[in-house]
Order: sequence, then structure tokens, then C-alpha cells
Amino acid sequence: VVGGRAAPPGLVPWQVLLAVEDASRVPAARWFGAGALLSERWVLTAAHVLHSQRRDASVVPLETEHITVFLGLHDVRDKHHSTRRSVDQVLLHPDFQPLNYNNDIALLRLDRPVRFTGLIRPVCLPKPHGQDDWPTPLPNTLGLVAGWGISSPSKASSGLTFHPSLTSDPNTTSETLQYVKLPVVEQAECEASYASRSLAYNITRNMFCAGFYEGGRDTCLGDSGGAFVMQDEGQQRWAVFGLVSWGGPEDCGSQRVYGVYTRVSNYISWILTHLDTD
Amino acid sequence: LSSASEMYGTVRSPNFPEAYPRDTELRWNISVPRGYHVQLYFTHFDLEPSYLCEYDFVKVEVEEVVLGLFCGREESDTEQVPGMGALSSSNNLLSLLFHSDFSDQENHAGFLAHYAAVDVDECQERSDEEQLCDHFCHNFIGGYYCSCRYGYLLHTDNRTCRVECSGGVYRQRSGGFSSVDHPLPYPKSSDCSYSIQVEEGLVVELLFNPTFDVEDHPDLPCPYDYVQVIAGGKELGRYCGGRSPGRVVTKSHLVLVNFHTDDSGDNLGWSLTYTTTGSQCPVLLSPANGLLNPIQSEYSFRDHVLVTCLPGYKLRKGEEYLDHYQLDCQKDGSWSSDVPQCQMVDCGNPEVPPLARVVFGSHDNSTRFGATMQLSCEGDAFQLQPNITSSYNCSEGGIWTNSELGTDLPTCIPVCGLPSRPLAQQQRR
Repeated sequence: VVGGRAAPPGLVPWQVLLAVEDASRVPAARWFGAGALLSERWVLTAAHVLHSQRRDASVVPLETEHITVFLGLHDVRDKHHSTRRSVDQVLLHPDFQPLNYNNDIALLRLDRPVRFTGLIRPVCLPKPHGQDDWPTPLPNTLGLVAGWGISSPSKASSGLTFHPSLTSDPNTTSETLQYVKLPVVEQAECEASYASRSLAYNITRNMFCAGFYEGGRDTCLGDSGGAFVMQDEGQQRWAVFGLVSWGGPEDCGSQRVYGVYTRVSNYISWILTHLDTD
Repeated sequence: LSSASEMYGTVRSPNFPEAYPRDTELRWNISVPRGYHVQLYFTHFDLEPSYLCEYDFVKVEVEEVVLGLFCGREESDTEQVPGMGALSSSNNLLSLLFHSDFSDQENHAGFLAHYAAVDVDECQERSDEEQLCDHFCHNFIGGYYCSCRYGYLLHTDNRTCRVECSGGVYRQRSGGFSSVDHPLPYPKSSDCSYSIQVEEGLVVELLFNPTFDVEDHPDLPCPYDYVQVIAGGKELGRYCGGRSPGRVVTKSHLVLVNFHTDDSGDNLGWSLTYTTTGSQCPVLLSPANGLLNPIQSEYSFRDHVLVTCLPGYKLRKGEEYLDHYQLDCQKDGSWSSDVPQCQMVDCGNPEVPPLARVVFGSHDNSTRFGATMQLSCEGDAFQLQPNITSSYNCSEGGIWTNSELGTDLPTCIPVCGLPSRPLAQQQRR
């Protein structure tokens, strides 16, 4: 998180850290990402965090044994004190497209239920898209994102910006959980900001942008899969509207380089289908 | 003396048809097989007549019983001639005696007679009192045989009909039985045994019904037919006659009733009922807040009493709490156990789900029958799942029960989207 603040323990109790190792890569790679706890067994995250890097066109999830979930974590140095779970199921969205990150959403099922505490709690799901009690994020409304990703734009490795979750270099990431509030960007402005570039980016209806025109505050590498949450006015509850997905090749927090988030409200029925069968 | 044993034959006086000799006496003993009798008829008869056949005569006898004394040629007031009628013996023997005295004034020719064996219908000849067969009599040429009604067996005397009536065992606590065919006459030549075998601890009492008719003798004690009662290896009595023995106390749980009949008589038999009584146990008192079932004025061996408690109470037996308990009246007249007491049900402290708290409905935090308690979750960040509002009651079964969840307990789950630490409010600029 660039330009954010340290999140005190218990502020974002649904935030989980995903430690991932891909032995299929040569050499083997390790990285981390984030996710949002939905229930005792299920974690919502971005599909690209769990996408095995194979050389053919097929989308293959990582083997479950290569993923570890840390819950109730505040400082990454205290992993051994946090609640740790393995994973027994990885569900990438069937339409996830690794080339443009369309449908960048995935579910993880923990191998055994987690016990809720003050530091470990679930986040709400928004109403499905089209039911306006919990509208999809309206432009200019503020959301909150947290993560242990890169916190200084100058330290970001430009060669990996298209894959913000890939690195876990301790020199560039935050030791304590950071959070930032970001406004939702008009969809047209989002599309325009990326259309003007030399590379052709495709902003779909399954994505939305959040951030400031002038930059300075943003999510960054290592924050992928984390929840972009917004608060319900009535019940003061937080629901996950977006998942940290990707950003432009420039440094995180650069001017007019908005972060791109998976629009979760488009996938409520897909999520509930899997949660309901559990 | 002549003997004849053929099935038929002729007997004639000496010199017949010439005049018979004087001073002559001849006897013919005719015998035919058993089952026949001898029929004799005269085809010619001419003996010197005399008053009461004093001079010459023919005498026909059966075992010294005179069937006829004949003389002369024609019937007179004092003399008989055989005539055309036939003489029949009552059995298979007939004797004919010819006698002539010293004079024969007119040279009488004597007699010519024929005899034949004729089948006896034994079944018809006997009077009702002298029935050859107990049930059915069947005549055949030269004899007869007996048979019995269905269910009866012909005794080895080939005359009476007996029954197989031994081996009956009565194990119920009460019952009854009677002589075969009672109140019709009982079978002859039979030995019936009826065994009453009830559990040890019970004693049998017999009650002979008033209708009692067993062949007896005016002077001798039950020489013909009798009912014999044996209990505990001892003979309690031997009964016959027309007076019922009435009640017979055996003081045993094993009783044998034998019924012996001889080959005669036509008596109506007997019937009895038996009951058993056990050792008496003391009358029980219901425990406080409890019930006994059944309630009886007295209890005896093998009686059971079930002890239960009123709703909200349970029986305490040692360290155990029971819904019901059975007491058995034992053969020695004692109960198998003391009556357990009823204690009010105590649900105990409820199992409190993690992150939940309990508030009892009474000031003394009672957990006994009828007590109530309410579950809630600690803090606002947790809620009951399912979100019940009603309280739990300590049910009569000793289990905390909720009208919505039954005996299940809710769990406290966090409300989604609620941080445990609120986000600092921003200042307006």
C-alpha cells in the first residue's frame, strides 16, 4: 500500500496473507498475496495470485500444498504467532483470463474451520449486481484497501508491475499491515486512462478503478487479492466490493495510474454457489 | 356215552327205526366251537309214554340245565314231545340223554334228531348291563370284536376303551382341567396324570368343583376308580364317590393329579381349577413426588411394581438418576430393593458456547426443573446463530430446552464486516 497508514490490529480482521510457492517455475518462485475471509472455511482472493505459471494457454490452479493462509496477522514477522491454515481446495473462476485479468477472482477452502476472534472475522459480501441495497461501487465513493505489499513507489520493481503480487522481497514490502482509502473512479475515466497508453489494456465491466488522479495513494505489488471494502451506511458493516487485481506499468501511486480491482458484485452467485455447497 | 364235535350231525335212538332196547341209557355230548350254539330238532319221536316221563325219556341239557324232558308220541297234560320246534343251547354245548326202563309194551321206535352249529350274535344277546364292548360291538361268524370311538384306544382286554391322557403339564399361575369327557362318563381302564409345575416360590391350591362322581365302594376305600393328589412327593389324598374333595391345599409348587379308572362303571368324573399364591411382600409406600404402579392391597411373589416420579423429578438410585425403577416381590417375601426416592431434576450448569454468556432466570441461579436461562453473545460483534430470543428451560428430562432449538445450543458468530477496532473518524477540513 502506497501512501497508506499502519492498520491497528483488529481494523481489518478479514485480511489474510497468502504465502505461495510455485515449484513449476524454473527456478521455483515464492510470493505472497492477500485475501478476504468470508466464513470459517472460505477465503476470497484474486485468481492471478493462485495461477500457476505454465507455458501453455490453459489456466491451471496451484497445487493446494503450495499455499499457506495466515489469519489474524498484523506484522509479517509474527507469522509464527498467527493462525495458520492449509488449503484443501482452490477454485479459480472458470472464465479467468490470464492475459487481461478478466474475471480475476478465486476461492480458497481452508483445510479446517478457523475460530473467529477479535482479530479474525469475516467480511460481508455485497448484494449481487443489480440489487441496489448495496450498489456496486459508485464513482467517487471511498473504499478501504489493506495489504503488506510495496509501500514505497520508488522501491517498486518496474519489470513486475503487470503482476503486482509476484514479489515478496522484504526490502520493499511492509512489515505491518497498511491501509489506504481510495475513491472509486468513473468507469469512463478508468478506461480512458489506460486506453491512452501504447499497450492496449482492456478494462472490462468486471473491473473498476480506484485511486487519485494525482497519485500518491495506491495499492501495489503484494497487495493482490486483498479486499476493497466499503461501509454500509445503515449497519456500519464492511463488505468486499473489489479485489486488488492489477495496475499500469508505472510506479504504484503514479499520476493517473489507477489501481484496477475485480468487481466482486458480478460474482456473488458464483461465490454463493460454492459456499452453499460447503 | 358218545361225543360229537362236528358242526352238524344226527343222533338216533338205538335200533332206530326198530324198537329201542330195554334198560338202556345213552348220552350224547355235542360240542361245537365257541361263538356257536347248538340247535337241535327232532324229525321223529316215539317213546313209551308215562306220567312225567317216568319210564322212558329223552332229556336235553346244557351244563345240567334241562332244556326239555320228552316222552310219548303226542303232547299231553303231563308229558311233552319235542314237536317241530328247535332246541337251542345257550352256549356251544348240548347234552342229550336217552333212557328206557325194563318194559317196552308196544315196541316204540325211538327218535331221530339232527343238530347243527349256529352262529351266536354275541352283540345282540347281551343285555345293556352286560355289554360285551365298551363302545361298539361287531359280530362275525363264530365270534365278535369291539371297537372304540375316535380318540379312544381299545384296551388289551379287547373290550374297554381307554384314553391316553398323561403328560399334561400346566405351568400357568392358574388354570384348570377335568376328567376326559366330563361331565359325560369318563373312559375306562385309563391312567391319566396332570402335572402342575409353577415357579418355585408359589404354592398351588386345588379346588374340585361340586360335580364329582367317581366310582367307589360302600365299604372299601376307592378300590375301583380314584383321583390321587401328590404334592411335594407325598400323597395328599385319594378321592372317589359322589362328594367333591373341595379345596386341597398343596403347599407345593409341583403337584401331580392322577386319575385311575378300572374297566367298569359309568360315572361322570370331576373337574377342578387351581390357583397359585406366592409369598407375600410388605405393602409399599409411594415415594414423595413419585408413583407406584400397580397399586394393590397386597403383593406376592412375582408381582412387579414400577416406581416413577412426577414430571420434573427423577429417581435416585445410588449415584444414578433413573426414569423408572422396577421392584420385584421375591420368593422369600422380600422386595428386590428399597423404594428409590424422587429428586427434583437438575439440569446442571449449561454448556456455554464459546463467546457466549448465560443469564439465569432466578436470583439464586437455580438450574433445577423449571429454571430458565438466557444465552447471549459477548459484545456487539457477535451474534447468536441461530438468532434465538427465547430462553432455555430446565425440562422435566433434565435437559436445557429451547422452544426454537430444542436441546441444541446456538453458537456465537461474528457479525460480518465489523472490525474489532473502529476506523478513526476523519476531520472535516
